[in-house]
Amino acid sequence: MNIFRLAGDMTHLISVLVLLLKIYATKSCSGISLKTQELYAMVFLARYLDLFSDFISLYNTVMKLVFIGSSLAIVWCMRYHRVVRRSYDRELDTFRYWILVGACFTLALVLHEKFSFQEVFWAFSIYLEAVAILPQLVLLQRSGNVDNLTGQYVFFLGAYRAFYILNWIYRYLTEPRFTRWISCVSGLVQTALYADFFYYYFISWKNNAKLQLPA
Amino acid sequence: REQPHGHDEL
Repeated sequence: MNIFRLAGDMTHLISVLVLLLKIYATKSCSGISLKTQELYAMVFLARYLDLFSDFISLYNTVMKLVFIGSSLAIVWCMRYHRVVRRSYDRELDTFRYWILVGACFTLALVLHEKFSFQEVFWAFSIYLEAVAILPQLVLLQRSGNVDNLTGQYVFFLGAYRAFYILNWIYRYLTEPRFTRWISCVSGLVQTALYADFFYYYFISWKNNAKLQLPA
Repeated sequence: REQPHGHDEL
């Protein structure tokens, strides 16, 4: 564990807490893409198949349970909670993400560290996470103004993988046999997808204005 | 600590 990875995990945890706060405090999920939440639930379920087979540390196990539990809870809330579900932007959240899921799974069948059930699903989760934010970014552009908590949620979600890139550089420099090309390349693609959001987020922060993404 | 299939990250 290094400071970059810890910062990344904490930033990721903060993004989940901000989203839970938004939904719980405002009893609304307007501006949040259910499709992105469902993709993230798939990412965690596919990535943490080793949850019960490989014990790495208490921290690792607890964080995996938190991410799986929170992503499923948010999907459940947005689908079935009788108050929250009413504020879901159903007609704006129309990204056909099964294309992404199919493409990522096909890529994982071709490109993986080892051809085993667990490894293929792990590579699938890495590729899927890289594009999981797309429905959310599309929804933000369509829904125009973005409320603060939603903007902060997306910001922290994008920032966490940027910390992981620093972690991979650090591990590459300090650990002799460290190579994680699948994670690194996907992580770069993932962070790059946030580039324009980060730009408009910074502009809105500098001008102390509402976050506006161009349509 | 490297894991059998090397995934010690979240």
